[in-house]
Amino acid sequence: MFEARLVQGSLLKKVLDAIKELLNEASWDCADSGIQLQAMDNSHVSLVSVNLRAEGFDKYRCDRNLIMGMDLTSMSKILKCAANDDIITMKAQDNADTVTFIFESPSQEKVSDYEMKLMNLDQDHLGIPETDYACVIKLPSGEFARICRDLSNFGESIVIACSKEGVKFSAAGDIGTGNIKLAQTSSVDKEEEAVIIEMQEPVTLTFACRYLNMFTKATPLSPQVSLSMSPDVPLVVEYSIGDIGQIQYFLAPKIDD
Amino acid sequence: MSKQPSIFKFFSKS
Repeated sequence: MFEARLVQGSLLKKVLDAIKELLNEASWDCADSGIQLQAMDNSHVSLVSVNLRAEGFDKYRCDRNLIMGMDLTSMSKILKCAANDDIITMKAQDNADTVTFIFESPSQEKVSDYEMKLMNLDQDHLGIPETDYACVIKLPSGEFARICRDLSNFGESIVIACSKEGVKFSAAGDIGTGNIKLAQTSSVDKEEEAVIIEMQEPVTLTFACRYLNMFTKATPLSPQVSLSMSPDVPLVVEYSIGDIGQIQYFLAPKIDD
Repeated sequence: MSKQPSIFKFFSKS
């Protein structure tokens, strides 16, 4: 028996919004410790990893490890039926071929349930090595989304250059060039408005706008985002999912032909 | 021109 109840059901809705453009289908691996999803986008350029800790749920039970393969378009359609303040419960029997989503209004006066067919997905799981990144940039997630959107007007790629002076995002194309520099904030009223740069060595890497823009669909999940970079390894774009977990996107840097 | 490598190049199957 698997059952996970989340009072802050809107978090699950936002997680789906954050992955559904990148992934058509994916497996949710349910274990005693929580729920994880790891999947590559169709073109195998990026990797998404979602981790939801068991302790983060208001009720969590997983008697046996369970892999739930889901069509994310269908899952998203079902979660759209939940109101933002609904309590969401996911439920499945051991070895089941369906999962049930239960939505309860805060007053408990309306309860809906939707059953969805599970899929058998043969997906490769990739081992992600522990990495000490040369640069870790924390910035407001809305700012990052804005930068990606604005620079996408100029070209297909964004160059992210991190140095001790700050971080510079650049793009170049037919209409010209764009540069956005962010310095580390010296003092801020709110922690989520801060730009914090932890740097061991300067790093400059180039990434595809298309993917960065898809990653920013996670913006509603968290006021801050972190970008981790090292030379010649994938960028990690990480958003926390409330207090219950995090979503990480990995994107290989572009290389010169 | 730059090209986009696959994420497979960096992470091995576990």
